[in-house]
Amino acid sequence: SVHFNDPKFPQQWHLNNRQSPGRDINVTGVWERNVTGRGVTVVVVDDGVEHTIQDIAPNYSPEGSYDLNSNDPDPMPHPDVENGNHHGTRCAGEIAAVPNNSFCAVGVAYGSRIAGIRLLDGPLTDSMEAVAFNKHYQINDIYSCSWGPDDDGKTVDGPHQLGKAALQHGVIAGRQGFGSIFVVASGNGGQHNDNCNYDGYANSIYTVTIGAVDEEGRMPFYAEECASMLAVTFSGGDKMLRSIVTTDWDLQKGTGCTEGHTGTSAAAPLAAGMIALMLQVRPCLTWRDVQHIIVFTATQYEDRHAEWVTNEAGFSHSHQHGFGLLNAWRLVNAAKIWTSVPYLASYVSPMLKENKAIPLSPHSLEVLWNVSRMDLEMSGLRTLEHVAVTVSITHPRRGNLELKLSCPSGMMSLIGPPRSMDSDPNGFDDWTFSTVRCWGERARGSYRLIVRDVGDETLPAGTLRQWQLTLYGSVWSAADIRERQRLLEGAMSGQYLHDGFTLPCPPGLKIPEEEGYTITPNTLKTLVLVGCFTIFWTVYYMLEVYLSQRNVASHSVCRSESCRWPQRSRKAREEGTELESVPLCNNKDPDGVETEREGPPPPSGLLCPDLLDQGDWSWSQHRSAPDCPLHHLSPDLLQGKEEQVC
Amino acid sequence: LAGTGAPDAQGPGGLSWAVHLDSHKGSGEEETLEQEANALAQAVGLVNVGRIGELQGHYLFVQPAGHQLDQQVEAIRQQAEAVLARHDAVRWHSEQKLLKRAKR
Repeated sequence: SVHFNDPKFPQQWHLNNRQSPGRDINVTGVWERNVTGRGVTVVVVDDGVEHTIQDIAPNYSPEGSYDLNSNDPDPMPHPDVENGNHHGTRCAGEIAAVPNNSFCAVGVAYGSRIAGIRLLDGPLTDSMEAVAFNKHYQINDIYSCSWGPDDDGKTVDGPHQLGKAALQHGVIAGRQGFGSIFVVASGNGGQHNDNCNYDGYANSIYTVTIGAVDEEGRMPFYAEECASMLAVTFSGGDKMLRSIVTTDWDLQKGTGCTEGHTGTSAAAPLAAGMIALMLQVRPCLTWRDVQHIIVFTATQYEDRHAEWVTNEAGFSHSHQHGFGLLNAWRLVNAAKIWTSVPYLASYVSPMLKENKAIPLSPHSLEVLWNVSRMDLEMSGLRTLEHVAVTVSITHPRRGNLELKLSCPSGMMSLIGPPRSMDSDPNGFDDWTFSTVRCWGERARGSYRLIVRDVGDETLPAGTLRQWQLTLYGSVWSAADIRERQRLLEGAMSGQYLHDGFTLPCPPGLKIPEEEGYTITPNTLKTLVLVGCFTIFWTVYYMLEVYLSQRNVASHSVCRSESCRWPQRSRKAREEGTELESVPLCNNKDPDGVETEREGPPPPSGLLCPDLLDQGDWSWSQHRSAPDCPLHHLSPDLLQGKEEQVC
Repeated sequence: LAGTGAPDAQGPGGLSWAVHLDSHKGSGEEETLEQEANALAQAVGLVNVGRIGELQGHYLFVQPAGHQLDQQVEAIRQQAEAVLARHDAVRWHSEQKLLKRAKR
């Protein structure tokens, strides 16, 4: 029943796939129930957002926006020679393009507000990333980041100290304490055998890592695999498959609409939009609730290349597709009845010094750490969410290393696959790999780290210097998880998806934000110029007034000559349109009639400086002066040529 | 970033340091830290351009505007590193390097 007049809506197969029914995000039923992201703000952290374009303007949130490249509040993209800064606008269109405006397309959460943080169009530092991740974090609910370190198959990078701190601070203090939602694209390095576990943003426990699948549900050539991937959603594939149709910028070669948005960049904003729908129906979902709901509702599907494995808690995961395809209907129905997960519990092992050589494949180095009941007693941790391993390894060619982690259940994660292009001689220095494949499993038991060298004998062996295990989870038991799974499946009919059913929400915290807009140098310069001019003009005017009054003081009366005002138009006086003025020299009245030298004094409008309050000269300019005898006027003004009045 | 546009400071291309200062307990903590950051930046020969976003106690110090020779830049770097490393109030510091990030 959903119809929009937006010309490209019929081509937005990811929203409503008529050609291959079912191969879309299943959102139309949610829209039909008026769930459109209302009350939620999504911010696109990218190269800017053209917020004036028709599909964005009505939903644009200037309050959530900022330009960190120019340090001003307007994230409008700056065109460059390569026509390359349309990226953020396209992502914003996917999330919140306005429907029924006869312009291009429709966003997943078209009722939400969309903000932009311009970050990627200039030099970028750790501190700038940190600022971006917390910018307006009481206004922005979801941060959509379709970027990351180079996907060249040899980079190992991620948030540095400040970026990490900002992500952590965001989930603690953002969104009134419910936690900012950080959605990140898993990466486009598929052709280079890259893996998103070498990307610290994708690998972070604070982010929702989203991969891409094509219209047929397969991993596209560009997509990366990783053990930390949470889920996938649609994007473009090879040339024969359709890309994402969305709003575009209309600067340079842009038409305001594109049918060619692709890559994992196109998938992450769809996920951000779906999360906005979830937050509309249940605004108090925490950042961990959102992750849980994705894990619980993402759907496994038939793909023999995906190597799905079902873990002890009954969740299926694939390094290619995470826990499966995001489904807006399932996400929103689950969100509607979701009560918050217990507090985050964690366990950190001691730093385990090994200094053991890493053998060549097919042999491997296996190290083990047992987590006992006693170890977990303090935190109350019972079932797992993220499992992280921080390693320091020396190796002459990093890309030859392969790292696997086994959870107590035996669930295996390929946390660090070999990368043929990575010839870095420095190995890993405290790099943290993570996996979500043990989600819901028991935390207690033995964890095995298995490292091997897939290179040849020409290079010296690497050494596992040290490693550390960090477990994240909660006090939920396996039974609690099963019960929640059962509860959610019972809600998938949509029976709770109406305004009459609402679970209570705790109030959020009042967390102040840093002061807003700081004045830019250009604004400052303009203000200084205006200020200088004002001061100069004021001094000049005061001097003029002072000098004229000094003259008045020295000549107390108008002597014998009477000083007369030109006669004003009777009509103007009657209509009240007469302007007050202090004529200096005039020989004709406003009607052009020559003024008589002798005549009655003017009724009003005569400025009488020495009778007015000296301290209120500005007031005197704007009000009619009381009638005053002409002899109070300066004789200088009374003197003049024969035909002059003053 | 509050103050990155300060007229006497260089942009992200110049030398800059993120500095984490030990926080103080009690009221007026932010003001005290700010004053301490200003004094420290001055001692290092840098300009404090303000707190780094929402991260309490974290400040960005940047090289004052003006063209410097490579040798001078290196001298500024060494001096800043030395002062920041031995200062009691500095919990952590890091020179800000340009990061490479790609749209996906």
